[in-house]
Amino acid sequence: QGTRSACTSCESPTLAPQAERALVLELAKQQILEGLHLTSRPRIIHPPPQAALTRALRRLQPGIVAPGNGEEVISFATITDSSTSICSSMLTFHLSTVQSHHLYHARLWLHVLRTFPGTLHLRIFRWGPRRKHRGSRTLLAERQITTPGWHALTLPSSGLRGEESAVLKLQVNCRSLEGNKTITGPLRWLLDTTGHQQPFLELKIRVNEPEAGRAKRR
Amino acid sequence: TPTCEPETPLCCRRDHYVDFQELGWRDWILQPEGYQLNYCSGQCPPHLAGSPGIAASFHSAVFSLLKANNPWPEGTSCCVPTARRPLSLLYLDHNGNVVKTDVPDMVVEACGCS
Repeated sequence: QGTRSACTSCESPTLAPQAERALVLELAKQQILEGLHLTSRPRIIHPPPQAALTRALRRLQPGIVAPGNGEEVISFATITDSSTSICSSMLTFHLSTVQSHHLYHARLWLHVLRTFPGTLHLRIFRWGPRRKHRGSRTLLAERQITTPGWHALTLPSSGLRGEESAVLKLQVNCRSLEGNKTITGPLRWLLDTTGHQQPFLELKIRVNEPEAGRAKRR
Repeated sequence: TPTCEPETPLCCRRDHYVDFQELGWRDWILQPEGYQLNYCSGQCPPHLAGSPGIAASFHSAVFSLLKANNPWPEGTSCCVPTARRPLSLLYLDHNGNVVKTDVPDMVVEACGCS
């Protein structure tokens, strides 16, 4: 501050090394928060389990993110009541950062612990106030499952956009194709709801530029 | 661009590595562990004006016009970044989601005199 010449960077720094280091650390905080469009560092209340995190990170594409301000997000499901029946349970995702961005790719990863005799017909509905009245649901994806392990269900990004609230609820619905029996038992029979094989969403978003998509008029 | 030596007063790139541990941010920034926060500082005497780099080219065009019309221009040449690169970050947002993004122009790679 207060340097004589018009070019501040032309003055050799006269700070003591310690003071310069403290300044650099402060600058780094500002630079990272600004670069991430954050006003303050996030307070992580419920960090995902390390094992789930490591496994999920393997799903992210290595290397550069989608060109042009793209982001990749992994959101772990919270399951409020894993004792509900397998076939009407709800997966809840908190996606506030996704709200103001353009979602163009979404996959739901489920780790099926076991299968039942015959084929399991799995359907994923989006649950919520989309149609301005509670309890409406929209079918997003369905899959016939014959083997345990990880399964990725691609969800239509159009089906997930436009969510007023930052909370996305997906309902897992299932039945056995053998004799069309409804499967009973708690959800945790089918899915790992708390450990390192939690269901999670893998999303690819593009940061909305103001006036995106409209040519500027000069 | 020369990295700064104590005895070199000329425009140079001053390198600093910031470890996120030092900021107490390792709990939410998963990767990388730290990054280079470089900045440019040092003197730009007139004979160095316009050397080297992208940003300088614009200034050197203006500067040569000034020189042509006035051998001793009033303005000073400044030590500025001439090349930067993005920084890939993997971090947890306040919902505990994992976000992977590229922040543009985060690392100064080269400096030059405008």
